[in-house]
Amino acid sequence: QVEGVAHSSFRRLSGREKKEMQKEILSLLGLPGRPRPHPPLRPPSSAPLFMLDLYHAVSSEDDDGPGLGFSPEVVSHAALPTLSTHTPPLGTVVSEADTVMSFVNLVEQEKDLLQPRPYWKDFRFDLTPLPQGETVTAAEFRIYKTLPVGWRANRTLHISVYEIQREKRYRDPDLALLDMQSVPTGQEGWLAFDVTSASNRWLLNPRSNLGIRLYVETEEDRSLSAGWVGLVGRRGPRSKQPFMVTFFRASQAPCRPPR
Amino acid sequence: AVRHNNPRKKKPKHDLPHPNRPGIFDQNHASSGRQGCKKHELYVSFSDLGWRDWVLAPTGYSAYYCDGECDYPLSSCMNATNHATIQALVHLLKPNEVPKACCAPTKLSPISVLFYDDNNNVILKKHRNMVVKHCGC
Repeated sequence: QVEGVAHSSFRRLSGREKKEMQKEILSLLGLPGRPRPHPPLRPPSSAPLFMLDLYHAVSSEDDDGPGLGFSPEVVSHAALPTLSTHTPPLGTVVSEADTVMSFVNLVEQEKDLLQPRPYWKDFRFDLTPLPQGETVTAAEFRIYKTLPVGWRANRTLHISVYEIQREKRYRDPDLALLDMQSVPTGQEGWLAFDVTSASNRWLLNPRSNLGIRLYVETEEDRSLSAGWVGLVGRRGPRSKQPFMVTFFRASQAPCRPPR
Repeated sequence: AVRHNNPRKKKPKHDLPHPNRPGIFDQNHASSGRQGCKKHELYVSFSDLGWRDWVLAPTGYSAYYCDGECDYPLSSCMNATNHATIQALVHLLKPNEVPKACCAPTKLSPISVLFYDDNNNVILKKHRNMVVKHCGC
């Protein structure tokens, strides 16, 4: 019924018409079709929550009409409050992005705490192949910091993230500093590290993806374990597990057949 | 149609206006004079399509179409969208004689989708200038 009047002109869709309708919507949205996750594991929900915020931020821009850029505050608020002061200009990166991908953390290993310092933690992500005709404009490694127990709140932690460039047997690997931030011990929230340069290399040459290494130090340069200061890993709550997010932009205006 | 009594789960019914009938407001049109050209929304829910476990957002897709009587009497048996296409064409040929069509699209809008891929990664895809949401009606 439409506006209270029964319409005989309506009819049931045939199976073929339903298939055609679904195919049209999939094509219009550029969706490949139902994924076949292998292995079917329950992924952490931290990335989907972040991406859902991004989606709503982007869609509200769609409704406002073209050319309305984003102020970083709008997006950083929408994209979960982060502690970091060094977050790249997320606003323009998001509104100009054609594709945003979040990657589930595959491998996570930590130095044995019985070994001599410095302590470190490695994270490696499975980067899906580069979307056709698109380049990386920004990439972030996001990790959640909770309140550590038994620490004075006003101390400062220096957290640095390195790219593992070459592994060596029985020696420390070659590292390249990507980003570093100083964070009060007593604060909680998401930390966003800029790993754009590394992700560019990984996507162009997947074999060079050896992951990233995270260090934590006090003001007196004393190395600490990530877990001691409240940095959540893969065994933490699903909504707070670490992930990586990469923003892409089409190299040239993507030409799709007019609909 | 003969109802098949197979035990298959009853699928939600998609009711669409019949493409060949003049318009869904036909009864109103006959009784209360001309029904002006109006934009309509046709919403398909992704829950009905069983996609909600891999398409995180949006929850469905809205298609828009125009229906009703255009002011300019090109031909009464055309539906409004076809009428707009023809009238827009004729207007280009004779801009002084034939007015612009009211329900021709005035802007192309982007559309975004958030979904899981095969590796459980979440992807946000934005397509610029992809759908028509705005027309002259």
